[in-house]
Amino acid sequence: SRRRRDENLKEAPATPPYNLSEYFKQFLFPQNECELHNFRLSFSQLKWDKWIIAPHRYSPQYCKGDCPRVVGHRYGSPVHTMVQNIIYEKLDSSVPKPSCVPAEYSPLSVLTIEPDGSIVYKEYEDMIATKCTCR
Amino acid sequence: PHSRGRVVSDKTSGFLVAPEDNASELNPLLRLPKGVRRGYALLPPLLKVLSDQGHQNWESEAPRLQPDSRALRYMKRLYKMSATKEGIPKANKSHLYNTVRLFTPCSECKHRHRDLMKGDVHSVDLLFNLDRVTALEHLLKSVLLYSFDTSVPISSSITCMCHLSVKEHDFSSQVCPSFSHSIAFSLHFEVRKRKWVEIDVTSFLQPLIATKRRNIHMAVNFTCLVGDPQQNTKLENPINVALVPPSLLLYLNDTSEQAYHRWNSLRHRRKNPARPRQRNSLLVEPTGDKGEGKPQGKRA
Repeated sequence: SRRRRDENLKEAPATPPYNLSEYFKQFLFPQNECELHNFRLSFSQLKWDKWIIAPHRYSPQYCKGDCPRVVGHRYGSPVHTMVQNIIYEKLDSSVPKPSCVPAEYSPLSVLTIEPDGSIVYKEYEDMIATKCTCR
Repeated sequence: PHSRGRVVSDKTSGFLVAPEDNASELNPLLRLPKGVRRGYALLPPLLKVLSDQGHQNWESEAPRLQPDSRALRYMKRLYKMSATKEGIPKANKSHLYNTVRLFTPCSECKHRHRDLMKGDVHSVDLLFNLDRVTALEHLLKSVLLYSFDTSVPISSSITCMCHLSVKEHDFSSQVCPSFSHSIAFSLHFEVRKRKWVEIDVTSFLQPLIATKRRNIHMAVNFTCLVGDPQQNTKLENPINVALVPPSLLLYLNDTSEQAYHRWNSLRHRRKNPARPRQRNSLLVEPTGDKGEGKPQGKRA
C-alpha cells in the first residue's frame, strides 16, 4: 500500500486541492481505470440471425480505461509496458501510452447455417473478453 | 501498402478464407500481423462485414439454403447439451469434438431414387457433399441420423436392419455409379424413448473422409419391424422410416487455432500432464431423451 501511495503522490496535481477528502478519494477509488466492461448484443441487431442460430445473444465484453503510470502485478503487465510509459513521458510523446486491452478470453459455441444449407456447431476460441491488462 | 496483386500472391493469406469468399480483397485486414489475421478466418462473414465500405452490401447477402427443420431441431438440441445458455462450451462435458457438421443429402440421382421407390420402398440413394469440411477438421465419428415422424405407432420395441453401400463414381457413365463396398447393421431400440436413430458409420466412412472425398454417394436400405428378436418377440408390421432420408452427422476435431481446444484449456487450468487423445472416445452424444446422452459405455 505504501508503494501505491507513493505512486499516487507522483500523480499529485501541482495545484493544492481545497477539499482534501475528495482529493484522497481519487486515489482510494480511482476513476476510469482500465477494467472489463459489460457489452451485450443480439445477433438480430446485426442481422446475423439469418445464419447464426444459437446463441441469440452474445456478450463479447470489452476493456476500457486508463492505465496507471506504474502498472503493477494487478494487471500482470510486462516490463515493456512500464518502459513504454517512460518513453512517452520522458522521451517522445508520439509513442502511445500503454493501452487497456483484453488479457484473457473465454470460448463461445456457435450454431450456424452454412451457405450450402448444412448446419455446423462450432466452438471458437477467444470470443469473450474476461480479463483486462495494460500493454 | 499491399496491392491487390500482392495480396493474391501472398501465401500467408491463403489461410484467411476460402477462395470463393473474395476475402483477398480485404487489404486493411491483410495489413494486420499474421497472428491477428488468423482470427478473421473464424467466420468468413465477419470478414465480409469488415471489408464492405459503408456496410451496405453485407445485409443484402444472398439468402442461404434453409436446412431441414428436423435436422435443425436435432442440432439445437446438440447445442443445448454442449453449451450453456450464454453459449459457453460446457466444461464438465469432456467431449473431444469442437465441431459437429450435419449434412442433408443432395437431390442428385432422383431418377434412380424414384425407380427404387417403386420396387423397394426402403432403399434410398444418398449423395452427401462435404465441401464445407476443411482440411484442418479431423473426423472423430460419423453417424447416419434417422428421425421418426410422429405417425410411427408407439411400440414397446423396434428392430431395424440397415444395409449400407458406398458407391464409387464412374465418370464414363451417365447413370449413377456402381457399388464399391457395403456393410450391414442391426439395431434394436424403443421408439417411445427416442425420436432419433443414430447409426455409427465411422469405420465405414473414415477412409473416404480421410482421403478428402468431397462427395459421398451411398445407398441405404433401412428396414424396421415391430418386435424384439432377443426377447423372442415375433417381428412383424414393417415401419416406414426410410422414406425420410437420413442426415449425415460428422463429429470433428478442428485443429485450427481459432477453434476451441478443450483439452489444452483443461490442461492449462488444472496443470495436469497431457492427457492422451483418444479418437473414438466421444463422451457426449445428443441422443436426446433421458439417459441417452450418457458416456460412451452404454452405446458401445
